[in-house]
Amino acid sequence: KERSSNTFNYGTYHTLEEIYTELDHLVAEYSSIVSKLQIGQSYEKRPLYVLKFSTGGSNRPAIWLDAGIHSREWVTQASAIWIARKIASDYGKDPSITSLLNRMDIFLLTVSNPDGYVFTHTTNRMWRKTRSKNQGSLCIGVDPNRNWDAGFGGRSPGASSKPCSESYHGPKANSEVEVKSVVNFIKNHGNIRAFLTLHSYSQLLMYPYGYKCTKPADYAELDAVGRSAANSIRSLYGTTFRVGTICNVIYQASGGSIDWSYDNGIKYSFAFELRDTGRYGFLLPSNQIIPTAEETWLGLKTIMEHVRDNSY
Amino acid sequence: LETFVGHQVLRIMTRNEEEVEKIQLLESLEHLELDFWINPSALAQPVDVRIPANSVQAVKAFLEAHGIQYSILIEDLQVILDKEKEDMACGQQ
Repeated sequence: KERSSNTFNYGTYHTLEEIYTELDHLVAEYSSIVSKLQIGQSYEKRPLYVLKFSTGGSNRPAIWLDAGIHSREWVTQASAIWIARKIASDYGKDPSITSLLNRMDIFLLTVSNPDGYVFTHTTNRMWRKTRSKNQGSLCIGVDPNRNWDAGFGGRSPGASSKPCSESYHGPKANSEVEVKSVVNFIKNHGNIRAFLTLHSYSQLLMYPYGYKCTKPADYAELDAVGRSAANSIRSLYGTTFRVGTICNVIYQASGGSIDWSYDNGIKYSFAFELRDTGRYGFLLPSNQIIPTAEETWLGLKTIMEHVRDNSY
Repeated sequence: LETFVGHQVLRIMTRNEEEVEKIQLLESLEHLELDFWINPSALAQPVDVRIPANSVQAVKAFLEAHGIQYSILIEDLQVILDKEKEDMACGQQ
């Protein structure tokens, strides 16, 4: 078995199996700070693996980062695996990341919806939802980003009660085991200070709320941090992100993950919609994976530094 | 494996609330099997929608009849998917 994993080509898309193998490589290569946890199983019994970046301590304040909850958004899973290596390799070299990991942990879920992701490789590249069976319907799957217990099932254009819809919210909150597993992990950990989630596409950086169109209590701070992160993103390749609440920037949509995390006390909750460069939508060519990951990382790092320096 | 030969992705530029409502009407016509990549929202955010080959003409006729501006983001989805698969195969080699 190769000792080093620097043969992993971050500039191309990979199957679930290849991604999971690379997680193991990263753990082997950076065993002093990286470990792999299994926080549950998907509907079709695939493991949900989280990388933990930690330099010790117990139950330190932590940052949660996930990607791929909508399976067809391939650039997010690809960016997440690149970001995993970046965090591990920058520790001890980049003073900012070193000081962050000396005080906090980072948890990274690179593939939030493995069943859907495998389905996009084997059957339907356009698949977005989970692969759970809907009672009483021939249609499969729930939109996992409408299934969180945050204004769940609320009348909103962005979530549907029809099982055949792409944005079907599911029969009840946390009905999807992929969502429930993350909820349980975060509740059991109890010291998560930031919840960051990667989606694509359309270059948006959003904070709560989506299930209602009122401003969050920490609106001013979240907006300032969001704009600062968007400036960091733009500084690399000029990719411009719009910043605002989900409701303002897109539309009202209930059951979203960052609404749930914010309402559960995690102040720094942000959702990224990564680049599309106005041409390809979900089908961003693989030659844009690395530039997308690089610019996204600058935005994430700006937020993480703010979290590190503003404990609450 | 589901193929997407002839599927097109249109980028629709809605200019006002009335046009957004017309697009939302389209969204409700399930027989067209439209897949909204960016949903119609109240803002002047573009609306991207994947249209199966056999619905392309009907949707374009609807948009043109209502004077709603659109451009073709992806001419034939399957061509891009084939390229993506090719890239992956190269990457694995």
